[in-house]
Amino acid sequence: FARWPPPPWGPRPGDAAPRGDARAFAKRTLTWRLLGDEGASSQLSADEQRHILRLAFRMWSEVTPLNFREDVAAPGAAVDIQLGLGRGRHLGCPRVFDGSGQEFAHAWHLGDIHFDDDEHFTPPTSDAGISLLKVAVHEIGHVLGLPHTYRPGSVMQPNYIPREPVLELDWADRKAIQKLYGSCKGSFDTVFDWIRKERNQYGAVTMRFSTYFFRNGWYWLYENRNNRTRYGDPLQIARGWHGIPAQNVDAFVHLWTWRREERYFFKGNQYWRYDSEKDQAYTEDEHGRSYPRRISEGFPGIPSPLDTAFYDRRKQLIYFFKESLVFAFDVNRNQVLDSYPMKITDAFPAIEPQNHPLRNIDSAYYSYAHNSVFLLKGSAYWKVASDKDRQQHSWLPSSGLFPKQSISEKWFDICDVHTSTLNM
Amino acid sequence: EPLFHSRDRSDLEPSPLRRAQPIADLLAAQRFLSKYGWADAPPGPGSRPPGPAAPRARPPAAALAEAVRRFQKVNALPASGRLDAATLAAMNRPRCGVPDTRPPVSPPPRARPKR
Repeated sequence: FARWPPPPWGPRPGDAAPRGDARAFAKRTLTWRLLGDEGASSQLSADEQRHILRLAFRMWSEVTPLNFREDVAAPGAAVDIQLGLGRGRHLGCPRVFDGSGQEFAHAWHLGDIHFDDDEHFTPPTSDAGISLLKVAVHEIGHVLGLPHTYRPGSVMQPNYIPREPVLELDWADRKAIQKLYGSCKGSFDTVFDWIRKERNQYGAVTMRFSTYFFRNGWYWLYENRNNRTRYGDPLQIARGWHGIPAQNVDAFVHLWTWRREERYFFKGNQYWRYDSEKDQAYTEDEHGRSYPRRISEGFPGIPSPLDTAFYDRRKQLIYFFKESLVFAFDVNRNQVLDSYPMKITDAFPAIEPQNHPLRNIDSAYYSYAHNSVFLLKGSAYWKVASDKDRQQHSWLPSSGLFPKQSISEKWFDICDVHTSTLNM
Repeated sequence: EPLFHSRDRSDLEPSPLRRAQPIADLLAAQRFLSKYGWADAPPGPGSRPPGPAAPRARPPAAALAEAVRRFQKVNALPASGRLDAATLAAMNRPRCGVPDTRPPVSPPPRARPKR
């Protein structure tokens, strides 16, 4: 490879990041195509190959701000990444494959990928042969700019390792590619912890929770103990949650007292109650009154549509946010506290002057993992001073907001994927 | 049709005609090491010896031993610098064709699509 002459035409538009980083594509949506005829494999059907390649691209999309779209129509020269399978001398490539064994594929930086069709490529479900998915993920890493590494667990190891327990991009692989393309940023419609009651092996009820991030019609489960989203997320909201709006949810509230346990989703001027046991929204309550219902009906004094809301278990108050105001709703008396609404800047004062979200909060989220409330807006969050913070620093104002931080540096790799790969 | 008997073709045997030449001798090993960036290319037939003015290169055997040693180290093999069976086996494992010690380079000119 080192001996190739540099491309006579210079980098193609989009080949290199205009910011001077020649190691990375500048575009954020890249197109790819599996070459037909000579480039198709004799072992897997074309559809099977395309499905596997689509999944391989999606896996990189799940950890980078890159999207990958299969393009079967544009002129070949306009496709960013062409992939093909061939034997021996192949696809006009100056590098000849060596038959089965040893070299099974090669790739070019910001360029194409070739697979040696003399190898026995198999689908991910097979234990035999060489997994086309694993090789594709590896070669796409090269195209995006990653070199080989001998680090155990990396997808960029040069040798094929059969029967690895799982094929996923580990922490170091993610950091390596994010060094080239940055990490995923973006705002969220709502963020919440979902509590699950489970019985452990002794039959005792235990509480576990997962954190969910909702954006448009997609959602991610965030695994706090692994500091990453669940493998294979995002999914479509409609696939994972039944009976609530399929996109643009404004708020989620888990009302939880000694006698009550209710979960609500809010959107527009309506709210839905969710049945955790049956994993679907209630269509009516025990008195036969139907859901969804008008927010003003269930929460008198609360305006809609909302920006967001969260429930404070200690105070048994729901804080509803709308524009620059916050309303504290007493769930026992079913009314807004007399001293509310207040300006958000008064109820949650900035600890550092001028460092405050002011209005139109995207999401107010109480995290059990961090035992704190966070106000999210755009790609930043502000942490609300907790009681523990105030025990350590008594000068902190009640419910004061610490200076803003980047969401992507606290909750990692919450990345979009191309809509064509959403249902994989 | 390539011969197979199971539905998912998992028993498909690559035709014996198209097997990669096993790396079993010094020259093949040298070629492997230079191909994947561990050593310079072995002198080709007819290449001229370096002139008196060229800087003194290390003797080829020492350079090769050093390259083998580096390769053995990253493959968690005893770094003896000698081409032992385990090292040859490592060289024969299925692998990617991109060199190990250099980042991938830009693509060659694309083949013209067939008309």
